[in-house]
Amino acid sequence: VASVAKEASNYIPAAPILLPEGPWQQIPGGVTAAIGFKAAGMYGGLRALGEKPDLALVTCDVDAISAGAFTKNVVAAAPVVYCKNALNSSPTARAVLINAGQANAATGDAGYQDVIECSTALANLLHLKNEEVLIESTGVIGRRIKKEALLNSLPKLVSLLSSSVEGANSAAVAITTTDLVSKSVAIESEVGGTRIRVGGMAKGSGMIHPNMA
Amino acid sequence: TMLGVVTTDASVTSDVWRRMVQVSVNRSFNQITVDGDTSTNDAVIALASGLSGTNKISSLNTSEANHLQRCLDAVMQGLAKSIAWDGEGATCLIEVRVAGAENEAEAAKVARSVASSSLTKAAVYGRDPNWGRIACAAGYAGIPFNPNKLQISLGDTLLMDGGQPLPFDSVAASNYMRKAGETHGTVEVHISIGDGPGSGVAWGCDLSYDYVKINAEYTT
Repeated sequence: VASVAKEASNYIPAAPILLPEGPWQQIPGGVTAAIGFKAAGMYGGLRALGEKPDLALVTCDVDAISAGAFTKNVVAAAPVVYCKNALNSSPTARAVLINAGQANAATGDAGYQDVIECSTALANLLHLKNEEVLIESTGVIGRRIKKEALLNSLPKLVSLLSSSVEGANSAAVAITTTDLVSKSVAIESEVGGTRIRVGGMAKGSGMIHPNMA
Repeated sequence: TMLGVVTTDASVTSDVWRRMVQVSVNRSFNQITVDGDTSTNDAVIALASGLSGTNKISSLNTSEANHLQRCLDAVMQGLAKSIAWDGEGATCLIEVRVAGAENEAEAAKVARSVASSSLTKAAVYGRDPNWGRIACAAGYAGIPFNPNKLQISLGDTLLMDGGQPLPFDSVAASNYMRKAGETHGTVEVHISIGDGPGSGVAWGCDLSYDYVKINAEYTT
């Protein structure tokens, strides 16, 4: 796991994260810094060129309270429609599966069916309900995801899950498209006398003018 | 497209968490821009495990909720700024702060209008302290304000005050942008549109030839 995760974060450098001042300190890692979270990133054969990781997974050991904000673009991609439905039907989630390479947008009913098949396959592997699996996609608009390659990669992706910093870093690399750097950060603070951690990862470099709700 | 995944081990109810996340998204990802194109796929998913052992936060009006909100804002702003910093073809991050508006939402709208302006972005790439373009972009944001109260600074250089253009050291102003471009740093634009309590910030990047090159080759 460490060798694969280590390799993933070698592909592109990490962005400098400009955090605002406040009652927190930055700590290593990203989405895996908070207790209960694991992550992984790997090359699943989805990208058109090169072998940079293109498949990421973030999981929580327990039912996590879930929230989401999604594009108000009316030509919303299949994973956006799927996640809005999932969040409306369940207050919690356990996993986020993310692919780069194809956006699964403007792909019609077939694209939506692809999302369902991917979430069902992962839910079965993790012994979860479908609506506990959320999905994000990014890449070329109009192209359906390379579903066979994605489905065939899931068992290995699950086996790579790790609560380490490397796990978070490899997931942050795997979600990138034209990004020149990966984006990942975590902070630690105290709320009500108890230490908490907040971490995250993001991607984005072009087609950027978010309007999310 | 931007994607985000945020995680925390704080303990919070579903309703409070969903409101907190939307507030943070409005103060971060919804305040960045690279090219004015809103993607079909933009999404942020935020998960709270509750495994830190904190008391469950069930109201927004508590100091614990306020503190968690600030932590969430910080992480999302850090990630959002890194997206603008890494804008296609960008040589620097542009941070636009607006004060003096009626409220936070109006200030945020003016800030994002300036950060989105192709002419302002191109001027920054040309290291041109073009206060006129900044004033123009503030003016078309759709937020009414008295133009005679408009104040614009570029870094430490005051370019306009009380709606009047000022004499300024254009070489120093240009060098300020050139240095930011050489170090992939930040160009700060400070704007005041009046005496109101509202302030907001938006982030973008300069517009270079490479943006066109990258996107002329990347095809659907």
